[in-house]
Amino acid sequence: FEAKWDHASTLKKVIDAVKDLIGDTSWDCTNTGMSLQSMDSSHVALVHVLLKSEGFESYRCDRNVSMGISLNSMAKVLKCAGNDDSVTLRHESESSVVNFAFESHKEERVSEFELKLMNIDTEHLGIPETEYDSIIKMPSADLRRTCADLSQFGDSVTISCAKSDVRFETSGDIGTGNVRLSARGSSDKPETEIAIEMINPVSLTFALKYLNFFTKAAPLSDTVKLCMSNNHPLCVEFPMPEVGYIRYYLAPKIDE
Amino acid sequence: GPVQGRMEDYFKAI
Repeated sequence: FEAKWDHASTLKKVIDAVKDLIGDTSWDCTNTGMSLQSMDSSHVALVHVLLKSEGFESYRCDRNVSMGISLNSMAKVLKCAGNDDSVTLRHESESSVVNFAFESHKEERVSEFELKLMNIDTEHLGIPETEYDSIIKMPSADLRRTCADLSQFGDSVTISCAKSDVRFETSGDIGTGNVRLSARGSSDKPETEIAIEMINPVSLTFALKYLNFFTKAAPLSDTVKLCMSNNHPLCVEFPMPEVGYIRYYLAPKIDE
Repeated sequence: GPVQGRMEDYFKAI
């Protein structure tokens, strides 16, 4: 297995976006790309990352391999790469290590690191194809700000989607808060658009703690998609055009 | 209050 990115910045951001939520995980490498699927330790959230082979500068995977890696260690290794350095990952069949090579574009500096692989029993869940009742596309910075703001007031947020607006509400010991975002088009700046596709109205409650973990992916993507159906996990997707995506799933809080 | 659901309540292991 050998994969090369032209710039380290995307991989650094991907790892930063998921490491605090899932810790140790397995990267599944096939000839179509690298992916991981992992739940957080309390099995409330699930992360699915796909890095498509087309998104790499060069990519080769002769035999499918599952590489168990501590994401905190991977973040440490990637700290040694400059944002504009190229990154090459190498793993030989049966080897218990993965190699990272970073090269500056002027080629005057090359650094190499070897990371020990871990034995990780990952439990994969089948994610069913779902026709969601409501899909909201919005700037990722708006979601990050909304979740951070409401976290000051409560632990949970109720997200309600009606025809042309989406409402985030919370309440706690010191008071209550809500943020309403209305659909807005923008032909010249599509990344600032708020688009609401509602087949059925939805209202679901989620733990803000996890949503705040998810919005760590905001630096990867200007836009985010919230896909919701009543009594179904929320899907928060950060698309990376040409490269792949990070999708986070979060189980709702349910009234007993 | 509401109870936190778990991923396995919705998605099955494969």
